[in-house]
Amino acid sequence: KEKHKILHRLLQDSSS
Amino acid sequence: SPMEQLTQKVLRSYQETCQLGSEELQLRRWDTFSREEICTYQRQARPPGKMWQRCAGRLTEAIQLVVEFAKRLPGFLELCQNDQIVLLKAGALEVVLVQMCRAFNGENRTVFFEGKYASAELFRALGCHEFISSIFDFAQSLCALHCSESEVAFLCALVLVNANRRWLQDQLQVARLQGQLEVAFRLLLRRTQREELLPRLPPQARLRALCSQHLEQLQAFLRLHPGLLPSAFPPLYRELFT
Repeated sequence: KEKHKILHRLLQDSSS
Repeated sequence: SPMEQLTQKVLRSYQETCQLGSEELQLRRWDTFSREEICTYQRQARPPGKMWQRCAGRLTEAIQLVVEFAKRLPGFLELCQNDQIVLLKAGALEVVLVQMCRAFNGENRTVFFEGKYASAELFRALGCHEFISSIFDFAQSLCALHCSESEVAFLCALVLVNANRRWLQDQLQVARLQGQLEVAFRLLLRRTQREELLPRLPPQARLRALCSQHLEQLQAFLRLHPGLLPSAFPPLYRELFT
């Protein structure tokens, strides 16, 4: 998770 | 029918996350960079890495849209988080390469880049001409199949949802989703009398080879320019490829 935090964030971001 | 609905959703996910419409790309396909513009690019790219940074920037924008495409794909967000990340990490660049066939003019071997169609010459400063040629060859071979927008949408979805990727936690769930997408794609091809497309598609190994070439070229570039700050590349690009 830590290694892919940007990808993780993009996936979590429901507004985008 | 559920399969028809799936087809509609795949197409909609794809259309909502396309950088440029295919009509616009078609209209502009003869709007190419002039000799002078190519020279300007090459001059600007002289400090080591300028062109790499530029291409990494464009690639990262395209990959962000692939993430949005994945999120809209039916069933994707129901996969476990590990598998969403595994599929995107392995497939995002492959999807961009497939999508490139829409922005490629096979008649003069140019690709849409920063507002105009560019020949391989424009990318000479990257210092990996053979790799660029391989990408252009791939785009050309896919272009020759004259895929419709729905077909490209399914090709992208199936490049992404691939149960054979390494490190998947729930391979069965990915395989189920892949199976549904394959059935819907076959039905679409039957309905549009395009079944001859499947055996003519480039083998998966070709995309895989291009992606490993990209990593090799990036590593070679970074070795050549040890002084280049990691921050020269977009964070998402670094996260995916270094």
